[in-house]
This record gives sequence, structure tokens and C-alpha cells, in this order.
Amino acid sequence: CSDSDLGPISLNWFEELSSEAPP
Amino acid sequence: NEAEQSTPVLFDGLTEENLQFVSKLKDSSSSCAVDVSTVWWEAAGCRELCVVTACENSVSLWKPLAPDHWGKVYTWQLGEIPVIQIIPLLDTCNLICIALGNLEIGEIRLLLYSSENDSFKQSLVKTGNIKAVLGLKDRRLVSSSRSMQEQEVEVVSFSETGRSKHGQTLMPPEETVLAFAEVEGVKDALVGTTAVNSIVVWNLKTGQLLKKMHVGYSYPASICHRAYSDSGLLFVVLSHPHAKESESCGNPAFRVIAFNPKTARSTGVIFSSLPPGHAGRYVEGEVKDALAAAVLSSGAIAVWDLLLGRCTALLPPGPAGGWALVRWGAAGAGLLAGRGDGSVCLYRYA
Repeated sequence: CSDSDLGPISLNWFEELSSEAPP
Repeated sequence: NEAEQSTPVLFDGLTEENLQFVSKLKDSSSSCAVDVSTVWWEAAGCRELCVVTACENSVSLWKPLAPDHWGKVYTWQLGEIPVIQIIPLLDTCNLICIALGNLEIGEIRLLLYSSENDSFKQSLVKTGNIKAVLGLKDRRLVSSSRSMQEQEVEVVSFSETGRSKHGQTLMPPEETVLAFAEVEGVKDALVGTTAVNSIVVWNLKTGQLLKKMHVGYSYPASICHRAYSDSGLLFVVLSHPHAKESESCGNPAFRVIAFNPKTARSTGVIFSSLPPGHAGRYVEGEVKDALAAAVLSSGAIAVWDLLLGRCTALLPPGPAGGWALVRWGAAGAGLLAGRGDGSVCLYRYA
């Protein structure tokens, strides 16, 4: 695997997933 | 004699000993060490890092008396249910958490000293069919438990005096959670590994289940030991008690995997395999920062530098018998290694 296989990376992954996930 | 019996074996031409025998604790009244840990303990205005040893039916607190010497302060006698493990509570003082049960955890108890009435006490925190438990920062404890069809993942908080405060429920995944790790670098993030080899991510503040990511089929029954976030990736340190030996990776004990939590894709970063030529398997172990230690089925203890992916020291079983458990002490206390005869040895790692 190379890093490109990991897909687009977000530094704010935790905040973004928290806003997307059901409460 | 003890030092001679337990001289670490070094690999790859290392020129200095990085694991040095310091001292030994032996509880004459106990026959088998179940677990060992360190705890901050304050008495008469003096705060010290103490050692906690657990046997099946008792837990003892040891304080440093003189360099390399330990004295038993108190022993809590437990009931008929055997002690299974000590659950370290980070950044706490005068609080020891233990899990009791037979094959699985059935009870979590808190052992403490009450200055109100100058006595050592114990209190029940939780009962149930508990599958996994971890002490978190800020005097909190997370556990997963099963009741019939449903799984409950709960966070319990303690006051400084050990009183249980409100519990918060986290959204459970379908599969059973078998281990937890707090995510360093992201406040309120928690990960867990499940019975079907997935990594799940929670928001501790809201209780949301944020993501489920599969580890892969090559390494069944992976257990998470540590997690940290860096540059938008979630790095998870896993142990692999059931991994198959391969030509490329040898016999892997620990593995660091980088996950992209946005896409759930992952890549292996580094393998830490059993020393070359060493027969046996990973039995149990612990990770602290970039160091991992494990008891191998040969009765030896191996230490790895996870950044190098290399075994840096090996403690052979010795004439007194094989090692049964290994833990990292808090605050640079080094390595705590327990034998089946109830003795615990402390080693300095530098």
C-alpha cells in the first residue's frame, strides 16, 4: 500500500465524522 | 542470584544493557501473581509511586522503603470471586481498580483509602458479563458488557474519593468490543477492537459511534493497545495473538496500522516480530509509548521498540520458572515482570 491508497486525508477527521454520524 | 538468573539477552550487537534488574517483590503468603501495576499513593503528606500486586483472592499495596526495597502497606482480601486483572487508572492517587470473575469479568471493584475514617476500603463499581475494560484519563473507566442480545458500552467517572459518578453510554457496535484505547492527540476520541477484527471509533463526549474499519483477515483477534492521531491519520498499535507466521513478517507480535478514518482504508506501518530463531508465540503484553513488552509461550519476555520494529531485549525464563505477566510501570518505573510463583521483578529500561 502507498499513502495514496488511503484516500483523501483530513486533519479534522474527528470533528467531521462527529458532525456526520447520527447523534 | 536473582540478577544472575534474570540477565537480559541482547540482540543485534547492542553494546549496553537496556534492561537492568532492580529489585524483587515476593509475597510469602501468595502462590500466584495474577497481575501487577503501579499506583500513586499519598499518606501523611508523602506522595509515592507504589507497586500493586494481585493474587487470586487478595491485592497488596507495596511502598518503596529504601532504594530497591519494598514494604507491604496493606492487603485487601477479596471474596470468593477470583481477581482477574488490575485496571490502571491514569493520573489518580489512592485509587486501585480491579476486575474479578471466573473466565470472564463479572465484577469491577475499587480499592481505596478513606481519610475520613482512616481505613482501607473497597467498593463495587459494576457487575455484569463484562468483556473489556480500560481506565481513561480524568478518573474514568470504560467497559463493554453483554446482556442477552444487547451490548452496553459505558463510561463511569469517579470522584477523587472514589465515589462513582454519573455513567455515560456509548453507542455499541453490533459485534462485541474486546479492547479499548484512548486516542492520543484527539480529546474525546476512543477506539476499540471487536470480535470480528474491526476497529471502531467513538466520540466520548457525545457517545456517537463514528466509524467502523476492518483490520483484515490475516491477523484475526487483534487487540488494540494504543492509538494516536497524526497528520490526519489514526495510528493503532495492535497485538496479534493468533497471527500466522509468514516469510515476510516472521511471527508478528505487534503491528502499527495507519487508518484514514475518513475512508476506513488502512496500511501496515511497522511489524514487531518475535526475535529470529525464537520458538513460541505471543501470549500477553502491554504497550507504553513506543515500547512494547510481551510474555511469549516459551516463558520468556520480549521487549520491542515499536518505532524501529525491532526486539531490543529478551528476558529468558530462568531456573525459577517462566514469566507469567509483564507490565510497564508509570512515571519511568520500568518493567514489572511476574512469575507463576508469585514473585515480581522490577527492571529498569533505558
